[in-house]
Amino acid sequence: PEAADLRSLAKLLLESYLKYFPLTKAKARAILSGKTGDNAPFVYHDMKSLPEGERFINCVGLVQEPTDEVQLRFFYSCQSRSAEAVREVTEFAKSIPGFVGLDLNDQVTLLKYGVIEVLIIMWAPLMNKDGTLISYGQIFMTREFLKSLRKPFCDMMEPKFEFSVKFNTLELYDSDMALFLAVIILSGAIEELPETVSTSLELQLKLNHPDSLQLFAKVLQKMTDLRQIVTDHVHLIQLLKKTEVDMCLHPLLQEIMRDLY
Amino acid sequence: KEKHKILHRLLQNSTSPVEL
Repeated sequence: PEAADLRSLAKLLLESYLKYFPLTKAKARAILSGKTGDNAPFVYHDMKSLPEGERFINCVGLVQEPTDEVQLRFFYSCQSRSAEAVREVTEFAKSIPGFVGLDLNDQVTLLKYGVIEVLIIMWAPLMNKDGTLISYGQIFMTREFLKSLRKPFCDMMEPKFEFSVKFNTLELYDSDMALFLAVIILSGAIEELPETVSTSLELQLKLNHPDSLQLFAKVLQKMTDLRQIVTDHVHLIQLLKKTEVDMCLHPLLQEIMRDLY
Repeated sequence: KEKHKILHRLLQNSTSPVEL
């Protein structure tokens, strides 16, 4: 009976994951491997292609700050998308059984500390060693192009690529990802909720990947790497705030990053 | 609470992308 409860928790979280994160790992991998036929993504590979592809970004409703500099403009689009992604993660968090029963301030703390880690994990399936899907899979941005941006923008994505390429070798399924995201969100909670979700993840990984030894331990280990990536990311954004006098940081992202590490 | 007012709002009710 206990295993049945854990399975139903896994099922519930997968349903919620599919509802809030429509670009699943399975879909992203299909796009990246060119299995979507005529619907291949627009490719950002140099500065010239950046304004050309902006119509794809516009069509998903992102607000752009008026600025002539294409890099800053792109950076604002990324911020808007990140804020929207935070909203999606919040809705997912609210669907984790027991989460909304926690004190509201505790919910805020869990989200504040977990949300960037969740976003990085969710980004991993959208990446391969050559680049990343953005804008709901409508654009593929090459890694080389991101490395060619002026400092400090060029330093933003490389650590995420290095992490993602390694993380993707674990070959998790969407159903595993749903549970792992819940584990990350609840990892700072002190009630017994986190234990139930992590036991469900352990069981799920054993069922889904019977030949992959120690997969649960390997997945949990990734949380340590993630913490470092988030710390470095927050420091980089804080540096940007000081050095880019024209740059505004989205108020929601400011809230999350203020006093975070 | 003031420091995290958007997060509070997101947790208490859904906010549309436009409002964000």
